[in-house]
Amino acid sequence: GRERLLKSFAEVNRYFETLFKSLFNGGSAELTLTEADDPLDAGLEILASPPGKKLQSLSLLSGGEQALTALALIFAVFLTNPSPICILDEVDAPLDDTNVARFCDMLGQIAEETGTRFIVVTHHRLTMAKMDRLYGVTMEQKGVSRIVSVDLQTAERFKESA
Amino acid sequence: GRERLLKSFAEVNRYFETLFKSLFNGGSAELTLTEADDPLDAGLEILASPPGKKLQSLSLLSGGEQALTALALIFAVFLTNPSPICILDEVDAPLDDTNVARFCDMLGQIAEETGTRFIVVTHHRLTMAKMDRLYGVTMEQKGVSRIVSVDLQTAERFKESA
Amino acid sequence: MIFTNLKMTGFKSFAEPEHISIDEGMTGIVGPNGCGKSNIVESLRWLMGESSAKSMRGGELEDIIFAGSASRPSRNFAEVTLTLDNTEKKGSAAQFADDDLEITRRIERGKGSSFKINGKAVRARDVQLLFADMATGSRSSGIVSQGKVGALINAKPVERRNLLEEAA
Amino acid sequence: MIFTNLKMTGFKSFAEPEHISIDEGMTGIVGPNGCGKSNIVESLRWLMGESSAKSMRGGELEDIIFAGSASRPSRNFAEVTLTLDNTEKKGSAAQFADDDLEITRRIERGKGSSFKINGKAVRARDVQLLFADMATGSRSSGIVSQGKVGALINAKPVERRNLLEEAA
Ligand SMILES: Nc1ncnc2c1ncn2[C@@H]1O[C@H](COP(=O)(O)OP(=O)(O)OP(=O)(O)O)[C@@H](O)[C@H]1O
Ligand SMILES: Nc1ncnc2c1ncn2[C@@H]1O[C@H](COP(=O)(O)OP(=O)(O)OP(=O)(O)O)[C@@H](O)[C@H]1O
Ligand SMILES: [Mg+2]
Ligand SMILES: [Mg+2]
Repeated sequence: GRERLLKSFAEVNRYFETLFKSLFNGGSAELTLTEADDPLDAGLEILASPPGKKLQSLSLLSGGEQALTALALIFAVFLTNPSPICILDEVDAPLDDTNVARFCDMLGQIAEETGTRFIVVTHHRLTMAKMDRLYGVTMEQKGVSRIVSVDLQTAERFKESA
Repeated sequence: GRERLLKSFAEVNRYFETLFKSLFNGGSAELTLTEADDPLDAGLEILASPPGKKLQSLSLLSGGEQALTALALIFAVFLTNPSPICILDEVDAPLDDTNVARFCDMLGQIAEETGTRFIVVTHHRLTMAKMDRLYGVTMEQKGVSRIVSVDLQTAERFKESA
Repeated sequence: MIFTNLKMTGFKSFAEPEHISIDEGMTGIVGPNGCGKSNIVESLRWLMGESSAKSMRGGELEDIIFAGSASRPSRNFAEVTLTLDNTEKKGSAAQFADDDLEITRRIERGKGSSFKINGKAVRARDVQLLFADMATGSRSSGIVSQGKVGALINAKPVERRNLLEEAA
Repeated sequence: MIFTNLKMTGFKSFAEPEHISIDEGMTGIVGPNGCGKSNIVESLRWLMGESSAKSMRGGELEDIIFAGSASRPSRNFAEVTLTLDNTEKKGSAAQFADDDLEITRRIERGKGSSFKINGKAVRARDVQLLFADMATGSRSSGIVSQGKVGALINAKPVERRNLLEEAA
């Protein structure tokens, strides 16, 4: 059990360092297991240094930097065992446009490598623009949801009207 | 102590119901104190019904509806004792454009009534457009922040480049 | 196995039958606050066998049935169907002869929920194992619910490791 | 009392002196992720007497001093100054004769922090009381830090009530 945990941890760590560099366009990051008599009780610490900044614990980073780092970790775990579907609900909320663009590029690359189909719920115009297709959810009748295919212009008006 | 708590609770509740209606353009909401032998041990429950929807506990609402309802509560407390300064750090992140517009209008009204000066950190284009002035924070030199006055177009390019 | 379509009726705000076609690459879902986007995500997690009402913002599992609105009375059941392309017949999917698999979960007020694969009744466990075999499931790393990134950031180191183990 | 200007030097990513003029109505602060926007918010809370390093994303209070970056070595002190217009001389501000008040907090490595009002040394308590008298302060309802709305939503009912009492 313990050996399998450490092996899987090392694999996640490798993917994590690579994804972080590509999402931040530089910098470095690593995962560490906290002190514990039994690795099975250890906690997961995240250290990150965005380009040009000192290595710090995750808690000292900005809101957007924390989110991007957490996404690198989530997808590092994902890549150790990719599945045919991946659903993301507003994970781009705290990201600025540059980080959103790099994040969507990473999703596109994963889609190509693993064949995973992505469903991405978003309010972000840039994310919408990078999707292969869009569905809009409406509540014409109060409290009752309907789904329609939309193009980018309609989607932009969509997210604006309630 | 107990009487003062109940009196202040009633006042917050009145402001809360009014602010909710104006942020949601309808619907209704109320605060309740949970069961407890001593009101000083009671918890604060939030019930809300956005226009056309059933009254539900806060936890059953959508992400954006929860945020807007929580902001109604925060400002209800604020109005019982307004201060000369109010600082908001990315509170508009989960809101769609319609809700952002109503939220900014509410801030503008409060500014007029109480003379409070607002500082609003945001990534939202619509919020930027409604501000009286904008400051951009940059890191030309990696890791070193500087502050500059910006107009709306510069601000839009700003939030896009890291 | 390839996911191709998700259909829901009576599930939360989806009073009427609605569906989303799951195609290659990246599909975006947009709309104003409260219109039902996260409900779509939860319908797939529920179909995969999610048994915790709390993790779907409810108090009991029946909370996922359309509870009525100003414009319409409540419904008595909720049903979600996922269509899978099984032409490759790999892994635990090899037990099914059909090229298409339809996995359905249905709940009726006062009756609890039931699962079917291509019309044949199965247990929750069978559905969970089928998805686990594809490295997916309602708690897998590939299903990132609204607020989950924030929870991972704020979690204590030990909770964080548990979040990841649930997924790995 | 009217808040008119916030100046900071050596505070977190603000290695050099920078300031933000606080004018009437609504002032927006924008910029990419990690550029320093929340650090500005924290500099005001620190000036108001915030004593919990954890609530400012640090381990110890000295973590707020510029720690250096790829382009520059660390600094030995951090200083934040808030300018207030005191022409009205209301409430506890009446004790000051000046029309302008400058409240400064400074911390030096290994030396702890000190407070001054118009150059005269005062205790942390005096500063906290001055702000409390204006219905403000680092924990007041009008200062909504990044993530605080989410914390209020996810809080248990009793924690939620405490959050509000801290403010009221
Ligand atoms: N059982 C139910 N019956 C009817 N409506 C329901 C039920 N459960 C939840 N809802 C409604 O569904 C809405 C929530 O939808 P959802 O969380 O999917 O919104 P969303 O599109 O994700 O919004 P946001 O952008 O704010 O996250 C709420 O308004 C809620 O009242
Ligand atoms: N003591 C310090 N010395 C130098 N840099 C620091 C110090 N403390 C924090 N920082 C840096 O400041 C940056 C965080 O800034 P801040 O949280 O203000 O960003 P932000 O503009 O709010 O971003 P976001 O939009 O992502 O919320 C981090 O990159 C962090 O490394
Ligand atoms: Mg949602
Ligand atoms: Mg920030």
